[in-house]
This record gives sequence, C-alpha cells and structure tokens, in this order.
Amino acid sequence: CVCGQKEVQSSFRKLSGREKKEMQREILSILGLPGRPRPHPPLRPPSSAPLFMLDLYHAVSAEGDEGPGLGLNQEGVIHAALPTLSTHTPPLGTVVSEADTVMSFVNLVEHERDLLQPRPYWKEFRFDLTPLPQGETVTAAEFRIYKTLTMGQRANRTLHISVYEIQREKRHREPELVLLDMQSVPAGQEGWLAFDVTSASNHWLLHPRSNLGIRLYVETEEDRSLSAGWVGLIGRRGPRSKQPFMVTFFRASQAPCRPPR
Amino acid sequence: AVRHNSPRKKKNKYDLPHPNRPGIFDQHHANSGRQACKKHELYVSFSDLGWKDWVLAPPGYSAYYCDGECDYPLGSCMNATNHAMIQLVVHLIKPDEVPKACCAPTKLSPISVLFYDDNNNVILKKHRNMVVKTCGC
Repeated sequence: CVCGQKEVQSSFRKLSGREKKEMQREILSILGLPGRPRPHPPLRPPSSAPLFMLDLYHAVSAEGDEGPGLGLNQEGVIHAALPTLSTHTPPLGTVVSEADTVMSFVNLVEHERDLLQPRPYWKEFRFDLTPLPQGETVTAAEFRIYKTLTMGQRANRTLHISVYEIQREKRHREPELVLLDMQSVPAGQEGWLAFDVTSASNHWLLHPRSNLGIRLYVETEEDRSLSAGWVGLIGRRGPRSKQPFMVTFFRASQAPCRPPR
Repeated sequence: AVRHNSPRKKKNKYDLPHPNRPGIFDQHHANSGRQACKKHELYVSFSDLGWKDWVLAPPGYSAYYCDGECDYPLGSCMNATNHAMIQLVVHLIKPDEVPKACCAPTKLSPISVLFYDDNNNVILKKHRNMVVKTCGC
C-alpha cells in the first residue's frame, strides 16, 4: 500500500551515509549498471527510441511473470510492441526473450538526395554503435522509420522501400551497396516500418570502421524513384516521438554461472 | 546385497522440515527472547538516489536485508551469499542443531533495467539468474 511504501522509503533515508553508499553499490552491481551515473541533463520528453524501449521493457517484464510470447512475422522480421499506432502487437518471441541486452541507437548523421537533385533519390542514416557491449553477439537488428500520410498520394499505390548497407565509398562515384531488406507498402499506410539490418549490424560489430551507415530508396511499381520525405517517411527533423532509430538485440556468451561477489 | 524384506521404510533423517511449519529451532529462538534473524525489504526509489533521469525503469529496487541475532556468525572473510549457501548445506546435515539460513536463495528470478548510456542511447539489460540477497545468519 502507498503508506507502507512511504514508510519503507523513509527508512532508506534513515540509513547512514556509509550504508546508503553500500546500498547504492549493491544496487549498481545487481542491476549490472556501469558505475555511478554522471548527472544527466533533464531530458526533453522521451523520443521514439526510449518510448519503444520502455514498451519492450514492460513486455519483457510481463513475460517474466507469465512466460514467453513474440514471434517473427512472415518475413522473419521481429516486431516488438510498437510505441504508437501499431497495427499489430504480437507477443514476445525467442529473439527478444533470449536477448540479454537490447540497445537502441539514435541516428547521428542524415544525408539525402531529394527533389532538387537528379534521380534516383535516397536517404542515408548513420548510427554511432561504438558503445557495443563486449562479449555479446548480435542476434537481430532492426531499423525503424515512421511513415505518415502525405497529401497528393494515391492511397492505393504500392511503394517499394529498400534499405541497403553502404559498404565502400568511392570518391566521386556511387558507393557499393548491399541490399539488407525491402518492403512493399501501400502509400496510404501509416505507422512504424521495421527493416531487418542484422547482417549490417554484425558486420559493424566485427569491423567498426566499416560502419558507413545505411541508405534507403523508395520506388513505385513503375520503378520511378520517389523522395523519402515526399512519401511521408519521417527523418530526424520530424516530431521526436516519430524519429527513426535502430534497435539491436544481443546475446551474451554463455558464462557458466554468475561469479560470486 | 539389498534386503528386500525389510518390513518398515526407515525415515530418512535428512528430510527437510516443511518450510511453512516453524522448525524446532524457531520456537527455541522465540522463547529465549533474542530477536531471531529475519529478512526485511527495503524499497529504494531511484528518485531518492537522484537516478530518475538516468534509469527509465524500474522506478526503484527492493533490497532485502536481514536483521536479528545470528546463531552462526562468521568472520568477514566470507560474503553473505556464500555464507548462506554453506549454512544451508550444514542445516541439511544437522537440521536440529543448525538453523536454516533465513534468506538462502530459494528462487532465482530475472530482473531487467532500462537506462540511458552516456550517448543518450537507451539500453535494456536483462539479468536472468538473480540471487536473493542473503544475510548468512
């Protein structure tokens, strides 16, 4: 009950300075948190990634109580509880259930070739993955981007959205691209789109310098290139709760047991 | 050779007393007026610790601690968790003489934490095998 809670909290305040320090150390150790937090500037309302991760946290905690649930959809792409306007929220699956660490990354750099330049139009996103957890392997990674409705679109037109890993950049020439995932969506669809970028994530984990980002193309059925912004794909200048981000699932190597403290 | 015709099944003296029924030792403790060692819960909210903008979830942590007279004090050379484990084994061998450690880990439960790293990335960390804090009394 709330009164009990208040009473218990006050007993924490009664602890001596040393006991409080010991308690904090104990909590940091049990939660596996990396040391004492540096004072965080008060954060603005959470953006898309924290909202998604908070949803995932609640789904994982609920699973802890009840038992497993998310699966992969037909294309084999993971879908966790989507933060907003999700059309389907399947239960948790092995990738999420078995993940030891899940990290979300906000994109750092965003380039694009849009209507003012020659076709094909594209948009590039690059994430800073440097703080990857040591000794863990990537089991899955997704790039999530929000698609909103735009005026002037024929709702029933089909858009082919493809995501490539940028492998090698050549001066004054097109870089080498490797296709990661592609989705065909109706122009009139609104909500989060998730692209499987696991192979790129693995590649970047092994060779951090090779992280040159990903590139997104949009084409119509007649192979006509459209600008991502024009079809309603939101970039980092969009509302915070709908900005693109990347989420990566990690699995720790199977240490036999937790070392005693 | 095993004798098949033993008329009565001999009671195994290592049978644990039923956990919910107070053991012989508990009554003894209560009578002697000493406060037996008991597990308590201390809830620590992360806003108390000034971590609110750092840890997104959970809102706090329930730390367990033990308080009371310990019949088997050990020196500082062993930490509480290992002490409780050993006391549990010794209790199995001498249930009438050695009390069960009041907080020996019985159920390993997972715990998850969601926090910001220094680059404002959000990390969800899951710990599968959590040991309940034990006091080793």
